Amino acid sequence: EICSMPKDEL
Amino acid sequence: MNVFRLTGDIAHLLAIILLLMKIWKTRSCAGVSGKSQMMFALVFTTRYLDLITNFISLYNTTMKMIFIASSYGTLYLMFLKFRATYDSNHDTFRMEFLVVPVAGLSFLVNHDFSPLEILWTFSIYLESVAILPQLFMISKTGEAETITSHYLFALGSYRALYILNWVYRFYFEGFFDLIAVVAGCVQTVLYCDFFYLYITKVWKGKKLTLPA
Repeated sequence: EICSMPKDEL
Repeated sequence: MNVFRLTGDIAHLLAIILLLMKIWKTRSCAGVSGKSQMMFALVFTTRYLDLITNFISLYNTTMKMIFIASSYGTLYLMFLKFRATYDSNHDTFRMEFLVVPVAGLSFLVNHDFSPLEILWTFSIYLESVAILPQLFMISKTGEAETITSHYLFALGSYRALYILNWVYRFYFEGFFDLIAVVAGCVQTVLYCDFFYLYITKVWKGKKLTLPA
């Protein structure tokens, strides 16, 4: 599923 | 955090350091596309706006600050300090052909129609094509300095490692961000031609030259 988790990636 | 993302971030940091070293030691930015560097600065600016509002970890905040500072530092070196060595005749790729479609797409295809999310999406799309002026410049000059080719190899590897990170996160964390994955694949594919030349030439100690 598409989930835009908090942007923890750089 | 996983080993792919960590090595990816290190490769990214290495690329930025290699570029700064190249410009500082040779006191010249010949062979480096100022347009790509401007777009990278825009990528970091639009992607890291949550630097103040959203604390994730010390690592995350530190790396974001390093990336933003180094990208503007590179612009300073290229367009102010060593401006005389900037090769504008070969850096002729039309940035508007990239920025305008990317901006339009980020309004059409995003996860959430909010300013921060649209800017993040814009930065993801822009980063996937930001290297084109640099690759175009190398195709025009027909060659690249060895340290510049190392810079490009590290820069290309970073997003390739991120693809492995997304595979890992999909299977182990159920995390999947279609926009980041598709843009990351496009970005990595754009380097394939360069990767081939780099591995077949530079690893054999030759200079990176494009077949005429």
